Amino acid sequence: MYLKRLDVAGFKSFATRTAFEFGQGLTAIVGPNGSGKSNVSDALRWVLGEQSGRLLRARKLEDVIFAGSSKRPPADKAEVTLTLDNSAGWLPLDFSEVAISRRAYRSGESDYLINRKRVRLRDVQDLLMRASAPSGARMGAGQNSYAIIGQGLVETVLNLRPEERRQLVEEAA
Amino acid sequence: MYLKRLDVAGFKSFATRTAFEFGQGLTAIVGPNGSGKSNVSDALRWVLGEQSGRLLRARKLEDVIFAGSSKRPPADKAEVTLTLDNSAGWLPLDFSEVAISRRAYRSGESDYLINRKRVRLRDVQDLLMRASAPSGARMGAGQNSYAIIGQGLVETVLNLRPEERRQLVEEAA
Amino acid sequence: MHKRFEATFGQVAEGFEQYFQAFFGGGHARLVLTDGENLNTAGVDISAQPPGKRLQSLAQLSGGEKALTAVALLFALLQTSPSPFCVLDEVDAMLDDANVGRFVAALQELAKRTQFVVITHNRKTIEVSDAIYGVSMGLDSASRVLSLRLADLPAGRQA
Amino acid sequence: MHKRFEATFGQVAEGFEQYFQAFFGGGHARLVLTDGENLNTAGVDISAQPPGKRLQSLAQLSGGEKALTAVALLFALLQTSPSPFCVLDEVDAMLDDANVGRFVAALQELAKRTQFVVITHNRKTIEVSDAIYGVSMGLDSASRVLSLRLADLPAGRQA
Ligand SMILES: Nc1ncnc2c1ncn2[C@@H]1O[C@H](COP(=O)(O)OP(=O)(O)OP(=O)(O)O)[C@@H](O)[C@H]1O
Ligand SMILES: Nc1ncnc2c1ncn2[C@@H]1O[C@H](COP(=O)(O)OP(=O)(O)OP(=O)(O)O)[C@@H](O)[C@H]1O
Ligand SMILES: [Mg+2]
Ligand SMILES: [Mg+2]
Repeated sequence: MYLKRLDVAGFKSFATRTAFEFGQGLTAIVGPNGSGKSNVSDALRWVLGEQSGRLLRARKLEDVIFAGSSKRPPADKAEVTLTLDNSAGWLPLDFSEVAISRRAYRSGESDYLINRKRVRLRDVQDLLMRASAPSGARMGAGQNSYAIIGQGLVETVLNLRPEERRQLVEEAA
Repeated sequence: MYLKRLDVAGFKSFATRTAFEFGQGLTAIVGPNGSGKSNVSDALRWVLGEQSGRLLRARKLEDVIFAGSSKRPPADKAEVTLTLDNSAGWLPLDFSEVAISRRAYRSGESDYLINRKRVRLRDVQDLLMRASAPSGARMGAGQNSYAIIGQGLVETVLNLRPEERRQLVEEAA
Repeated sequence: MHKRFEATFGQVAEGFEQYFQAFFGGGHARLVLTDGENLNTAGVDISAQPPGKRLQSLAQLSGGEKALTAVALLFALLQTSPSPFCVLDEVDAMLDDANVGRFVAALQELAKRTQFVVITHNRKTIEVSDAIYGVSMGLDSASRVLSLRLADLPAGRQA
Repeated sequence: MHKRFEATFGQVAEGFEQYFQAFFGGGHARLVLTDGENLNTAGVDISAQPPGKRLQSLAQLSGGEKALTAVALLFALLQTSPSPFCVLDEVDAMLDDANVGRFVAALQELAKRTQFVVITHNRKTIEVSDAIYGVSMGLDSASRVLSLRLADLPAGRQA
């Protein structure tokens, strides 16, 4: 399983529909300060069900919706879709591609979708928890705290309490 | 007034007597990770009377004394002397140069000295507080929290509470 | 349950020591159970000792040494339980040139099994990437994305 | 007392806006008193708005934007009340190449009145220094110091 494509629209600084195609190897994201690089990593964290405002650098739900600029009006919703390649059968679904989407409206509502069908947040979380490699090893991604390391947070793993570090090892079990 | 010379011996990773001569303009300190650059800034903070273990990255007093290595025995004391040029008369002393020293012993004792005469910590703090430019403006240095910015701490000034930021402005008054 | 935990703990601890030694050219990095008697609830402590130095607390490591030690643990976890993907946001910011090189070498190795998305300003990290996306702020203060080749990047520290 | 505070507050606020605009090429940075009625106890709030962007909380600024905003405030304080010396430890680590250039230009200006000791990995910052000290770890794991000239430094990102 790997990240195939990320579609972002109205999420943080991505006012218009923007797509990233990922290959299986190493993709670098570069650019000046404040251009929107960390917002990409936030979009990945958000679409996989992240609920923590602190990790998303957003105090309230609508902080993730494009707030407008001097030349563009604010967006009325944020939408992110992550297309995962499932040809190796990590995810327990009969599709070779699985698209997970999340939307947030200014009204405070939010939607989750799997392959364009509306589901609950629990369903997205369950799907990711049940993912496992064909060899049986459990997936360490997404929900796992070491799959996405935010800016300035790499040292957090050293500052955890001993029982929190235990959880990291358990997730790798 | 400016920093003329810093002598460090037995302080953190500086096992042997080491001296830095500073010019009045811009001095850069460079070197690989873990070589001892931030320890220089810690030495400056320490000799000016800093008491906070967190800012000195030292949990107990003896953490600042060279702990030894595979090839060198631990030092029995740490000593730092900062020589300030006082030809412009910032410091209310009749010397064109003022040397402030601090020593720490493994026994837990520490000494402060001004021009090689033992004084109390209060005397060093008073001296720095009373420093002022010939024009009358008060000195912003040393005790002032914005004169020494530790690694990774530049953003602290943004995260202060409003009344703490007020103190920064008051110190500049 | 704790049989599996014990086996995984052993693997991660071994990986941590290996990556640490590769990054620092020696020394030791250890994971220690806080309570060896009770595997069900014991926590995990960390100690890191760069080569030639006395064992000190993690707090006394330098900025770059801390980042490198954290990456060693992260890579040990990824090696033990290969995650399909991993996103790293400027984990190489505090590293000097030589350490960026060691980080990149380990990254390239792991990228054979795990997909990486790496946000960076460091040229060495960009140079080993299979694909590069350039993000910029348009005149309308909204982010734009452009697929780049290495030749498009300005010389010097970074893109 | 509060007459002097008020005058200083005004100067620092003005300096903050000037440095912010020099660093970001526009936009606004403001210091606001939490309680305009009571100057004796009022706190100081900060707001920063890069050019073209809507006003958001400081938490939504990027890593580099935060570092640059903090440096703008620091330089405004130094300009208002010239401190004889200032030590900066890798404040330029998160900045991209263009912003390191703007930081360095402001630093050179301030260094006419204030002595600076700057710990850095960035070549641009090193290039404008009057003196360079290289610190290294000896084989005995103790720090050594060497006075350097620019020509001694390896090419690439940093020393
Ligand atoms: N809801 C939003 N609407 C519009 N813009 C937003 C929103 N949330 C964040 N931003 C903007 O996104 C920018 C930050 O982007 P990001 O943190 O991704 O930068 P970056 O490319 O990672 O920069 P750096 O190299 O400094 O880390 C900020 O300038 C902020 O104003
Ligand atoms: N009391 C001590 N005795 C011996 N060594 C010490 C002592 N205190 C700290 N050190 C050593 O000093 C080193 C860190 O130095 P410092 O933080 O100055 O590095 P640095 O040059 O700033 O590196 P970076 O570029 O990564 O920030 C550590 O490796 C630590 O082991
Ligand atoms: Mg960022
Ligand atoms: Mg340092």
